[in-house]
Amino acid sequence: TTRSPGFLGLDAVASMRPEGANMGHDVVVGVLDTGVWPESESFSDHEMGPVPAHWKGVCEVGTAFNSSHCNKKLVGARFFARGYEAAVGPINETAEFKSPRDQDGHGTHTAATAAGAPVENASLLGYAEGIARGMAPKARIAAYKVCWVGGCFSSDILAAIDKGVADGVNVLSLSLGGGIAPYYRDAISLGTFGAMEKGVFVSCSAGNSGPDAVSLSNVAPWIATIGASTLDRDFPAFIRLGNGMNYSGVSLYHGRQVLGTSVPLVYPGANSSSTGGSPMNLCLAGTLDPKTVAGKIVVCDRGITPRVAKGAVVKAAGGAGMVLTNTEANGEELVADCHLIPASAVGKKTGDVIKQYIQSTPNPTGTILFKGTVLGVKPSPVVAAFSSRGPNIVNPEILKPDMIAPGVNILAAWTGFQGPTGLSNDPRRVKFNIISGTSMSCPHVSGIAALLKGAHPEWSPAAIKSALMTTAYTLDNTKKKLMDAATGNASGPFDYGAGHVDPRKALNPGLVYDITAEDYIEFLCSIKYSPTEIYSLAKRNYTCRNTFRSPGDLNYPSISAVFNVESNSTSDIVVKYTRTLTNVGSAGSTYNVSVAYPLKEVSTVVEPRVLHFAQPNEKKTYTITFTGKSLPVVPGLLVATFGSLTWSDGVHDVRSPISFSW
Amino acid sequence: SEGETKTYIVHVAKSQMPASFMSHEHWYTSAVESVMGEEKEASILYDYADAFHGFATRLNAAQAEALEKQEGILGIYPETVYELH
Repeated sequence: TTRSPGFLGLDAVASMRPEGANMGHDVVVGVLDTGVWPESESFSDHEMGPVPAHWKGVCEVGTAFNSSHCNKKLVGARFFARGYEAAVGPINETAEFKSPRDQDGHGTHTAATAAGAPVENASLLGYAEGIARGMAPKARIAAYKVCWVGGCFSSDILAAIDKGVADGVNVLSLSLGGGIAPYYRDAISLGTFGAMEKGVFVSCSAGNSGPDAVSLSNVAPWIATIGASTLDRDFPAFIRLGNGMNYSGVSLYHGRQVLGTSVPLVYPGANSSSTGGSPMNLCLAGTLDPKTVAGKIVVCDRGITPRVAKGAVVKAAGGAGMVLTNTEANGEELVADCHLIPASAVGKKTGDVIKQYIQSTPNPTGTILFKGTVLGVKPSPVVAAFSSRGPNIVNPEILKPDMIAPGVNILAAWTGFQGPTGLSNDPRRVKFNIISGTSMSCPHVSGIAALLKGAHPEWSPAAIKSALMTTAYTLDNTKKKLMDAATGNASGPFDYGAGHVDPRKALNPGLVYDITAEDYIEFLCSIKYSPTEIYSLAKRNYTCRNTFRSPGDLNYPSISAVFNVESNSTSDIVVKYTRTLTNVGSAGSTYNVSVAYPLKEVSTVVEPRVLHFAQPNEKKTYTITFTGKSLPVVPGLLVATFGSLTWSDGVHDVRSPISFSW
Repeated sequence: SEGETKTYIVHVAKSQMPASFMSHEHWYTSAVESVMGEEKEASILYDYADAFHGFATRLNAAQAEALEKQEGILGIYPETVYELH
C-alpha cells in the first residue's frame, strides 16, 4: 500500500534496533482469500533471503498457474474448491481459474497489503502515487484460495486453515466472514482455535455491516477482530453548481472526459414518492431513460447495486457524469471509486443540497472538478461508517472489535484479469487498485503482527494481540477523540475496540496480557459449553477446572464489565475480574495503575495499585472490582458506557479499554 | 427436502477410532458408507487433521442424523457460505 506505512509509522520501524530490524523475514503470512496474481511486482522476491526452514507449503498447479509462479516471497499457493464444486457444480475452467490464480483482485490486494514487496511509482491511474509496500515487506506470503465466483464455502475455509497450519504459517489473515454462530459451529472459529494452539496469530476482518450495533463477525477471543478507519489521504472531486456553489466529494475517475464546463444536471429520483418511490433514484440497470439523462450529470442514490455499477448504468444511458449521493445509512463517509465516467461521491448532506438545487431550478447545471490526491487530511483516522460495531452478542464479556486499522481507500496490488471496478464492461487493466473494507484493515494488522512475530519469535499469539491492543491510540491527528464517520461525533470502544493500531509502540509494549490454549478452554467452560462442544474445539477430552468466575476472567487485553440486572432489584451489582500481566520489558520496572470510569454509574477498585517486576517474563496478578448502580434498564435493551485502565511505568502506557454494560 | 444432499462438516473424537480401522480415512469412509444405504460410495471432500479433527462429506438430512449417533462423532453441521469483507 502507499501512504499507510508512513501513516502507521512503519518507515521508522525499520530503523528501530533490535525490534524493527528483522522485518519479519522468517515469518509466513497465510492469506485465505480469492487467490493471488503472482505476476504482480508486489510479489517479487528481489533481495529476499532463503525460504524459512520450517516452511512445508507448496505451490499447487492448476489453470494458468504452475509451481514456478512461487518464489522466495510467494512461498506457497493452494486452492480449495471441493466444497464449492460439491455445492454449485464443477468449475467452468474457461470462465474461472481452477487454481490459486486470483481473477477477482481481492486476494491479491490483501496479500500485498500484509507483506507485499516495495514497488516504486505505484498508483491507480495517477491516484495515491508512491512506493507501495506491505506492512511486513520481508515476510513471506502463502495464498490459500477459498473464495470463488459463487462464494467462500466453510468446508473449503476449514481445509485451508488446516493445511496452512500443517504448512507452517505463522500468521493467518482472513478478510471474510459469515453470520454469528457458536464457536463449535463456525468454521473460522473452529479452525483458528487449532491454529492458535500451534502458535499461529489470526487476524480477521470485523465485517462491513456498520454503523448498526451488534454487527460484528469473527468474534472468537483467540481471533484479532479488526475494524476499519481512514488514512490522512483523500481524493477530492468538487461539484460546482450553476448557482456558483461548490461542494466537496471524492473520486478516482481518470479519463479524457473531464467536465470543464457546466452541463445539465438531473436527479431521476426527483419524482419519487416519500415511501421509497421509484428505483430510478438508485440508477439501477434499465431504469434510466436515455432521453432524460443523455449528456447530463445524473444524481444517483447509493443502495442495492455496487457504486461503480451505477456509473456504468449512467454511461450506458448516455449520461455525461454522475454524482453519487450517500443516504442515511452511509452518512458523510466518502468512499472513492474508479468510475468509468466522470463521477463524484458526496455525503448525504451535500446530496440533499444538490437535489434541492435541481428541484428548485428551471435549468440546473453543474460540473465536476477532479483534484487528484490530497495528503495530511484532518481529522484522521476516522472510524469508517461501514465498519461493524459491538457489542459482542456471542460473549458480551469479551469486548470486540479488538482494534481498527486503515481500511478506507487503500491502494494495493490488483489482478490482471479484470479492471479496477470489477465490472465485466470495464476494459481497463491496472497494477494497483484502491478499494475499501475491513478486508483491507485486516491484512494491515496481519502484516504488523508478522513484524512483531519476527521481532519477538517467543511471543504467543495472545501476547502479540495484547501488544497491538494495549498500545493502540484513541486520539486523532487533531488530538481529539477518534471520530465516527457515520455520525460525525466521537466514537467509542464498541466502534474501535482498543483504538487504532500503533506498530512502533506495539513492538515494545512493556507488559502483555498472555493467554494459553488451556485458558481459552477454561473460557469455553465458563460459557457453559458441553464436554462434546469443548472436545470439538480442543480436540481432546477436557475436565473443566472452572478457574474462571465468569467469561470476563479470561486474561483479555480489554475489559467488558457486564452488570446483569435482575428485574425490580435496586441493589448495586458487583463484577470482579482477575488479570495477569507479563513483563516483556526490562528488569526492575514499576507500574502504577490509573482508571478512568463513569463516576455516576460505576465505582472501580484495583488491587494492588502498584506492580513491581524484578525480572523479565515475571508475571503479576491484579483484581479489578466494578460496582455498578442498578440502572432502570428495559429488559433486552443494553445500556453501555466506557472507561479505561492504564498501567504506566513512565515509559510504557499499557492501556485497556473498559465497557460497562447493563 | 429430506432427500437433498448437502455438505456437512463432521466433528470427530479421533482418539475414539475403533481399533478395527487402519487409518482415520478408513474410519470416516466406513462411517459414511454405513449410513448411505443403497448408495454405497462415500464422498469425503476433506479429511481435517491439524487445526481441526473431522471431515467434510455429502449427506442427506437422514444420513446426517444417523451418522451423528455413531460412536466418536461429536457433531455434524451443514456447510455455510461466507463472504468477502
